[in-house]
Amino acid sequence: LIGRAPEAPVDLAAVEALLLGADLGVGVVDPIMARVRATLGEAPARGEAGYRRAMETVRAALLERLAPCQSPLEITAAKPYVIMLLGVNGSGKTTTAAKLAERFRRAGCRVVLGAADTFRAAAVEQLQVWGARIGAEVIAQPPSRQGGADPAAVAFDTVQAGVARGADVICLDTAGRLHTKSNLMEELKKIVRVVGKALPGAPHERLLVLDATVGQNGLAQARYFHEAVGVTGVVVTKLDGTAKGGILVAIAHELNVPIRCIGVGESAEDLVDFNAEQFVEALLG
Amino acid sequence: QLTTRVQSWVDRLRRGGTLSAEEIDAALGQLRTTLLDADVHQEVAASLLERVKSRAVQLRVQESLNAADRILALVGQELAALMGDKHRPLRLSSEPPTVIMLVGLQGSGKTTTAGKLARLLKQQGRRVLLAAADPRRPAATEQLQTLGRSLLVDVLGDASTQDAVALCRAAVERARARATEVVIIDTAGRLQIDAPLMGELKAIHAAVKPHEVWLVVDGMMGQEAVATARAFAGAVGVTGLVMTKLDGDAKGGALLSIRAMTGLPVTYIGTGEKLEALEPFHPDRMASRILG
Ligand SMILES: Nc1nc2c(ncn2[C@@H]2O[C@H](COP(=O)(O)OP(=O)(O)OP(=O)(O)O)[C@@H](O)[C@H]2O)c(=O)[nH]1
Ligand SMILES: Nc1nc2c(ncn2[C@@H]2O[C@H](COP(=O)(O)OP(=O)(O)OP(=O)(O)O)[C@@H](O)[C@H]2O)c(=O)[nH]1
Ligand SMILES: [Mg+2]
Ligand SMILES: [Mg+2]
Repeated sequence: LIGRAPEAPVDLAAVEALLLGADLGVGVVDPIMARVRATLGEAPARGEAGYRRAMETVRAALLERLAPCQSPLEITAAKPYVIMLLGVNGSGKTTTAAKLAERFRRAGCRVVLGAADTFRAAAVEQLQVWGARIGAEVIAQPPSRQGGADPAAVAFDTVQAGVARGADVICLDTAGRLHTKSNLMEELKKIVRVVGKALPGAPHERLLVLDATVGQNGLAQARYFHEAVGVTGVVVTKLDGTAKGGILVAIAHELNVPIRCIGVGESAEDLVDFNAEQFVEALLG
Repeated sequence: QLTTRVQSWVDRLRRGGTLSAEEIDAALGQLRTTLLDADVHQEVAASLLERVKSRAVQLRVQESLNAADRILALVGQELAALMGDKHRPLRLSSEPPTVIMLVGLQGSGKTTTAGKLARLLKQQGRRVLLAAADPRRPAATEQLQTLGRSLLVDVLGDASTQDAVALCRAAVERARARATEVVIIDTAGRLQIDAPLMGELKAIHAAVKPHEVWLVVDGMMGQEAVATARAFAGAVGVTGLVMTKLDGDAKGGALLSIRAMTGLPVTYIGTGEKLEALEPFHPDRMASRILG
């Protein structure tokens, strides 16, 4: 792709284009390009060797940011271990809740799903179909006269039910919400508080679900959700597409939160632990 | 109405009186960051900067009075030119039913937009049929049926079928039989690189020959917007764009980028989760959103 004749100068524009195209953002790309120029100031700066040196600098800079955040989701002694999924609309929370439930069920855990998205059309039904597919009980409440049930009430019920049934893991799905909607962010905080009342320390994992196609707004999303409820882990979905999810680098740098896993498809098994080297390889590939 | 960030470099430039080459470069550097942070595609940003630079340099030669404001006016003009015309209202076919097909990546807002469009058309006195043509996503049919019920709009759906093509054909036939004026087809989200699923889209298109194929794009989409739009356009002849979730703080640079690189017209924008939240596209508002 970035062709290089034997003694041609390294095509810095092409390197920069690759990085910008991956949604790394100007704030991340400009300093990396400065480092590349600095290392190319020393030999070798041309041809194949120069190109390799440039890409090595890029790889190292990216790993520097991402490697410290590589930290797979592990359940602790807390029982049930409560995982709450949160994020903006359409990012893949419900599907990821099902994937996590599938993973833990296969590991021999008893898993309960909580259908705390009581707002969106057929959100509860969507999780119920998943629950039936993967063999996990789904806790839900019927809609009230005014609309959906209270999401905090469903969350509370889910934790209580999980405790009563001796569940090992609870995956609590919440409604998508734009981080700029303060009333919805308050609702999310309330769900967290209520879950903590049902089980002190819960939710043990507050998982931000990010769509890999997101551009620079992903950083704002991470900031706001982190400020609101304290994000303990990030999942990036839809990495089976062409988007590279490069905004993750800025997020890792700024928030220093664990990046747990990546979503690579629409089936229950399409969830892989985040590996910084593989992520960087795919980004630069 | 320029925002504070842009105003602050106007002020910086103004204080200098005339504009030097260095000052022009600094302004362009700031503009580059603004555009890329707004998710404008890097090629679109680069060519916009080139055009602004060549016009700004000429300005410097001609006159330096209010050059800073002139540069910003140039930027505004270039953005407006790229944004193109305002919303073109939907024209119904003289041979009903008019078939509108919604396509796009997973989670972009197609099903919700289908509901919003049905509500709008019904308000305009049109008879509408919604076709739930997503055979894969759990409870996708239920989702559209729930929206249809709330609007008292018919939905053709069959949660047990895998055959999206047959369902779409049945929807158009039903519309013809009942003199329904518009059929809105909600398709499953898919990756543009998924050959079998793009094949399904082409098969639906060939079977029902939609009058409109609208690509539904998430307002927060980044640099892959242009490649994605081109791929969908190449597969099924997209006739319009809908950008959703613009009620958030995403700048929506993907919209400018797709417009600049494909020329596709923008139909509506989604500004909320409720079915009322569908608005006509205003190019000047999107332009100032990007510069904000
Ligand atoms: N290709 C791909 N699609 C995914 C992935 N994760 C989720 N999806 C799809 O993205 C779409 C949205 O997923 P949901 O799980 O409904 O997203 P959500 O965040 O729960 O959405 P809301 O509840 O409406 O905010 C669905 O079509 C999923 O199948 C992934 O890793 N890869
Ligand atoms: N805030 C906001 N949310 C929106 C808008 N349009 C859609 N949504 C939400 O985005 C999420 C995804 O919407 P869907 O209509 O299910 O998206 P889709 O494209 O049909 O998803 P798939 O069928 O899985 O590909 C839902 O939570 C919607 O309520 C919008 O304009 N603003
Ligand atoms: Mg959901
Ligand atoms: Mg849908």
